[in-house]
Amino acid sequence: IFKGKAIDDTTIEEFEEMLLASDMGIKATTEIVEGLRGKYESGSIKTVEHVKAFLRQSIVDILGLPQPFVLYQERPFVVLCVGVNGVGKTTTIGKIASKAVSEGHSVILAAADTFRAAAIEQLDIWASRSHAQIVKHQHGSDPAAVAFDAIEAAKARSLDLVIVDTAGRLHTKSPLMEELKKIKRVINKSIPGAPHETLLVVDATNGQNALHQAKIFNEAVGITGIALTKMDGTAKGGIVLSIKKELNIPIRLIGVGEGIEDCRDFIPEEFTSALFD
Amino acid sequence: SLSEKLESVFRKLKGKGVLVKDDIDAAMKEIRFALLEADVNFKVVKGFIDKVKEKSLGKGVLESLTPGQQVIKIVNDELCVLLGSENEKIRLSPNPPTVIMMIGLHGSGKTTTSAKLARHFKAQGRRPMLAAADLQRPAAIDQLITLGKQIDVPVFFSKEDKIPAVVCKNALNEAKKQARDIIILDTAGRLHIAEDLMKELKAVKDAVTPDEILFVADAMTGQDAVNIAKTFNEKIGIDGIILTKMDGDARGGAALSIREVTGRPIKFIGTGEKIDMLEPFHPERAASRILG
Ligand SMILES: Nc1nc2c(ncn2[C@@H]2O[C@H](COP(=O)(O)OP(=O)(O)OP(=O)(O)O)[C@@H](O)[C@H]2O)c(=O)[nH]1
Ligand SMILES: Nc1nc2c(ncn2[C@@H]2O[C@H](COP(=O)(O)OP(=O)(O)OP(=O)(O)O)[C@@H](O)[C@H]2O)c(=O)[nH]1
Ligand SMILES: [Mg+2]
Ligand SMILES: [Mg+2]
Repeated sequence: IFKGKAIDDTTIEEFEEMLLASDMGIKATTEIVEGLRGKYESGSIKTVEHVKAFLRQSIVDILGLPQPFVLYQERPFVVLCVGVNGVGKTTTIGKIASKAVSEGHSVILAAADTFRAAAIEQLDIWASRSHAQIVKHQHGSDPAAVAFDAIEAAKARSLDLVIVDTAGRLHTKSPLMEELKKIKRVINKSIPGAPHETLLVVDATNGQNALHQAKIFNEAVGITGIALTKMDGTAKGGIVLSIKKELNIPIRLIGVGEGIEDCRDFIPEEFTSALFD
Repeated sequence: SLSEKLESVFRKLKGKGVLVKDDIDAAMKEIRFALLEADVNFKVVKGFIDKVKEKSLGKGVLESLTPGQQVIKIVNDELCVLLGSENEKIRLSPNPPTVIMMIGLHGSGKTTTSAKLARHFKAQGRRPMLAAADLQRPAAIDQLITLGKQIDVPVFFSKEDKIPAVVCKNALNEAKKQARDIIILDTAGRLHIAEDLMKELKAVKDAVTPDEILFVADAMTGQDAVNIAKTFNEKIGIDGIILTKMDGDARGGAALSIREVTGRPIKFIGTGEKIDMLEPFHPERAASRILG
């Protein structure tokens, strides 16, 4: 796709394919491309540069302003981390904890994935790497009890931040979604108003199902923020446009690797530029 | 559903009289929409639509009383052909142990599926062994050891070795010593674009010459399925595919994308978190799921 070149129908098609390839979805892509086609046919868009500028603006408009985490308005501030299997919840918690500790905050983790093999051991390693405290119970114990105990410990020790790790669960499994609602209720019992942030972790490699995940998790427990992981791959995470547009949930951060530092605030301009790479 | 949309498209078109070739484009548009919604890669969709359009331009459709049904049948049949046949088993080596290497992106389900496969073979009366060759992820070795205990399958591991190829070579020697007839190597999740990690995986392959390299892919994978599968196939080589998390509600278009770009068979699907949730792949079921 060349720079100052005049455009034709093929150019429009190529840009449509670029948007589709980003996992933006046919519906969202069609809306943007119809807007583009309208401008092209009316003559207000003549070059490839015009097209790019139009697309960038359309996307940035949908994504809105950066909405990074605002932590610590309550003490302890409680973050509940949820999402489907294997998306990067546990690793993301390690990254958030590490950043919080390096900024001078005290952090405690709740190993509330009491189901998956070695989930507690995995989070324990992230706790020591990030210098966070951790509450863990026996494998197979009640996840809500782990969350509760971690928050009680945070209150008793005047800690700044509690992050609750939960087991991966498909949104289609109602008993597991009920368990998540219970974890939330129990957290709220320990501190009315908590969890202060319910973070849905979404894998950038997933396709349209990520929108459905967001809808169902939002209906179940209310999602206040999204972490988009594995953006260091070749997937573009375009599904966040639909998530933002349809659910208006802020995208807090992106994961860009397996390391403890591989976490960045979600910046709409940067995300949009990356779509065009 | 796509069937209903196609029937409505053709009802409108037939209202104007006899169907002509251009009318088929309206039907193709609906099919394209359905496949893209289902996460089939846009290039794969293009090729698929071309095939379906060609088949739809015959008398069978244009002169049919139920052209919508005819087109749906063409789409379904074409999907099933592309998705491959059932019962593509894992071929066991005439010189045991059969070496199976599990590869794929982060979090796709390799470790869990390694254990599921071990259980599957054990239930068949075989003597599998697992090898913990993920030396990167925190508690990955513990995860496989825990799963191995659940099914009473030995797990070879080393908490000192730093090189996966070395661990796998030692695992293979141990499997031979213990007369295990299958060894399943669980490797670390990695990006297809991480040159050093792909080299590391190639080193494992060269060290133990696997009989079967299985690409473990998440059924929820979107458009990137083509890039990922193509690169893994080019850099390492894939013998078979396992599609995990099929117990969700993702349409699973990645199955078609991965099949199209690698030509390799989908041998199993993961249908749950528990260790017995591994099933054979059924193309017709996958096809109707993709079509929604
Ligand atoms: N490349 C890359 N890998 C990531 C990223 N985030 C997580 N991972 C990897 O993804 C895999 C799964 O991460 P986990 O943190 O275990 O995911 P999870 O959501 O807690 O998984 P479950 O608890 O099993 O549902 C691990 O191999 C992580 O190292 C990321 O941003 N980039
Ligand atoms: N619902 C469901 N969950 C699955 C399935 N297969 C694996 N999982 C879950 O997906 C998550 C990731 O599985 P792992 O086996 O750790 O994935 P992995 O590919 O080994 O991950 P890395 O080693 O980090 O690359 C875990 O929570 C598993 O329980 C499946 O078929 N269905
Ligand atoms: Mg986890
Ligand atoms: Mg693993």
